[in-house]
Amino acid sequence: VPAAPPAPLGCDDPESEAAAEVAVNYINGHSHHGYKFALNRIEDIRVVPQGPNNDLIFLELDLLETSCPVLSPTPLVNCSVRSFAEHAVEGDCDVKLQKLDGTFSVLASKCHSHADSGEDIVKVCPDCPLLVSLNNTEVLETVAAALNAYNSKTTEAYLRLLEIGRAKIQVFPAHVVVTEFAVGATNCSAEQAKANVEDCQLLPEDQSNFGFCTAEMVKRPTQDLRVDCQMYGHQVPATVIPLLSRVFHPTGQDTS
Amino acid sequence: SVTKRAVAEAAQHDKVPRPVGFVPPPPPCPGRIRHFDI
Repeated sequence: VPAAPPAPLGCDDPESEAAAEVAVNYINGHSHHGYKFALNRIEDIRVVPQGPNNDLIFLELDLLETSCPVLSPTPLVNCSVRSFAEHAVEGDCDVKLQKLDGTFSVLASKCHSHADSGEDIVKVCPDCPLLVSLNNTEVLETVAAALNAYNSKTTEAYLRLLEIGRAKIQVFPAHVVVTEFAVGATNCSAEQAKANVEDCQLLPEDQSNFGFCTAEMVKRPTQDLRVDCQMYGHQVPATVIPLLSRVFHPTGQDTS
Repeated sequence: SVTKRAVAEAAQHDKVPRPVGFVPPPPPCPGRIRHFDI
């Protein structure tokens, strides 16, 4: 009697979790913008045998954005997931893997990320500030002012904006703009930049030094600007990351 | 003669008696939520 086909894999089986871990590491390692994502739930798994010790595995994953930028060397296990009240961003990913002789490898992945619904958050937390579009005028002004302020005080390299990652505007009780953005060190000192900022270019890949800044601009009742930048130091990039400075929307983004 | 039994009756008779306290296994998917559901 032919052997009964193996029972379908459950989404919480150890093998499914192992495949999901490989998939999430691949997605974070090949993501060029925004933040690292952590696994929240394995929605579905489908195994298509291809032959002895050779399976195709189709995963549907539900991910949640963490507070670690993709450029950060922080291991994912140390990255905290954005809470519901912080206005979480969810990622839905379809990943195709191959399991050959017990080893998983990702063949393709497609993800769509989107911020949680603002209405749901306001219902639970009326005073929680919500994410705003990253090309909001106040956001752009805050990032420019924060980067200028940081560069005017630093004794290190002059920093250029890579991308804005996240922004929120609180209007009550004070009017506050909070932003997070990625930066890259240039070949200029801050002094040199004062002379001719056009000459200041991002360092070449073999010397690149990226970092991340958080800025808070209080507009009312009084004006105040706080900015803090953390540089990661030179890292050998796992994948070439386009250094174009981009502004993209938290509302949704497709990556493949 | 073959008579068509009411579905409920048939289902009643065909239902496999389950041991007392039987808990059906959780559906294989979707899996558990690790942080929170949005």
